[in-house]
Amino acid sequence: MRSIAIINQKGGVGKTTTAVNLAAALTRRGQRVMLVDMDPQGHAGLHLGIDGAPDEDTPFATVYDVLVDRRPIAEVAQFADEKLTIVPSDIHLVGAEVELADQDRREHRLQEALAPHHENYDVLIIDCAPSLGLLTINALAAVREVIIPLQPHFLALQGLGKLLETVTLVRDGINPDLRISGILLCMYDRSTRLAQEVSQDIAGFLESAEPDAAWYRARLFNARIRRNIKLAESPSFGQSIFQYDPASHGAEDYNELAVELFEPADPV
Amino acid sequence: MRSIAIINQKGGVGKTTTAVNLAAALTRRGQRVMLVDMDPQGHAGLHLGIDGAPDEDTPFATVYDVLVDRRPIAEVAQFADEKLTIVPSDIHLVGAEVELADQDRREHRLQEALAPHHENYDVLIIDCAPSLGLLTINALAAVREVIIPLQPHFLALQGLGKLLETVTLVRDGINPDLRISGILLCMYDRSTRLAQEVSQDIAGFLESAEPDAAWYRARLFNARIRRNIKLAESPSFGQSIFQYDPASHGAEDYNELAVELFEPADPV
Ligand SMILES: Nc1ncnc2c1ncn2[C@@H]1O[C@H](COP(=O)(O)OP(=O)(O)OP(=O)(O)O)[C@@H](O)[C@H]1O
Ligand SMILES: Nc1ncnc2c1ncn2[C@@H]1O[C@H](COP(=O)(O)OP(=O)(O)OP(=O)(O)O)[C@@H](O)[C@H]1O
Ligand SMILES: [Mg+2]
Ligand SMILES: [Mg+2]
Repeated sequence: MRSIAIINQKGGVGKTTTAVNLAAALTRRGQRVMLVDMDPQGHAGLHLGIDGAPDEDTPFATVYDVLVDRRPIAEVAQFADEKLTIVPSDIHLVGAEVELADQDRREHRLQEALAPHHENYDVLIIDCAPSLGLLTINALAAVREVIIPLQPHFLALQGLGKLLETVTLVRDGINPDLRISGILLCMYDRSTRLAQEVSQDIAGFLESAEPDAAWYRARLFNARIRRNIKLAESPSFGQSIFQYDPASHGAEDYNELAVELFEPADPV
Repeated sequence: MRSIAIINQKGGVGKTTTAVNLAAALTRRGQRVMLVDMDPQGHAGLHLGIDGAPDEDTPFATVYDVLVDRRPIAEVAQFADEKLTIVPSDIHLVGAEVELADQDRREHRLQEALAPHHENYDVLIIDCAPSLGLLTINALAAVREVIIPLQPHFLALQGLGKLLETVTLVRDGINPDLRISGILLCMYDRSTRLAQEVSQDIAGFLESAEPDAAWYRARLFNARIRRNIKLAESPSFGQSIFQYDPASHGAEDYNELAVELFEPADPV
């Protein structure tokens, strides 16, 4: 099973949009995908129309129950339209950081819960909150790859150093297999000078990585997600971009990302 | 002194861009403005070219020192180009939430530090982090007004309820003067159906507010901040939009906001 965390502590850069639509692109290519929502905002589930229990008789179980009460993932998972399994979250997840604070191996709760499912899925994708706290550390401990969505703006670049530092600390401390697959430009508008400058800066930075860096051999993905209002409309219908408007730029771009990640011309 | 907190826990919606450019618009109209950065990302200071001490001989003092060590604001404040006083922050501010956790009146630290300055300034503006934790509560305890920047997207609407609830709790618990001045549409693109729908939803919601609601008489500002790449370019030069491109839509829109807030046709 390939496992990917979508992280960036800068808010509103396209993490959830990437997690949901990459997951959907992969199910359309026949991959069995589990999507875990590790953000108390619960937007990954909401994006696919899941914001409560599957029926009235069942209470709404979320990833909070998995982390804090060690409920099995199979009891919490729901199914979104495209045969996509999703482990939803909601605002109660905010409490997990405090409730787990003094627990042993608190960073490994998600990894341990996912261990029985490695054979059942081809790909695991985790949507993270805009922070580098315990929830994001849990996600980083549970995966082998990281994708960093980035809006090509000056303010969005500032936190990148801290983000790379955090990934390195998790790799060196608790998850030696962790590496950064790449940086994905989101809300990209090629006509602006700023976007051109930022992409050049990033590409140059990645190319000069030392072999021991967690971002060694990471790339700036060729796929770039263009700004496209359909991507912002689709969650209001509880749909991925492929259900909402399969002919849109948004669908094209996320399909291109799926191909680049899973059928690469030059294997990563 | 008028005092305004710029808050929204959804990340990347235009809080810092609004705080900095509204402050700059007001200094250009002769108002004496203090801008306080209550976000550990430190983007308000960075936006105006401040990301360290004013000279090599002085250590970089921030709002962290004001909150935790009770250093006077006068010792920490720096001056940005337009006679704007700014109290900067940096990543150390993350520690303040934990360090103040068991302190008495921890929510009032900022309010108490600002008390001596009410006569020295006409306007106080506070940029907040994308969260509703202790730092944002400190900001809400220190002001009389709240502006909520909002990106007119479906996902951005979801957290609004929780945000209004938090403001109401602070009003009822620790700051009876607190009220919501209004919701500001940012990154607005009038050509999209989504933006039209969201603005209608918001306007309708605000008009039906009960008299005891913290958002009673709050409005959807007539001023709308259009998406404009110049607003994203200006921080890379350490400038407000008025220094960087005073003829841009961005400068027009923030000027319109300043007029609507401070020279209203129908006084609020
Ligand atoms: N390429 C795009 N074009 C247009 N809108 C987009 C695009 N990608 C994302 N959006 C919209 O921009 C907003 C921010 O995106 P999203 O919520 O995915 O970011 P995020 O990083 O997950 O945010 P948070 O930090 O709050 O979790 C959303 O309203 C989303 O619908
Ligand atoms: N009207 C606009 N048009 C174009 N870009 C904008 C506009 N407003 C803000 N931006 C850019 O969008 C990004 C997000 O804005 P900003 O950083 O002000 O949001 P924020 O709410 O303060 O984010 P955070 O939650 O991380 O503090 C920044 O790169 C900023 O330069
Ligand atoms: Mg998200
Ligand atoms: Mg900000």
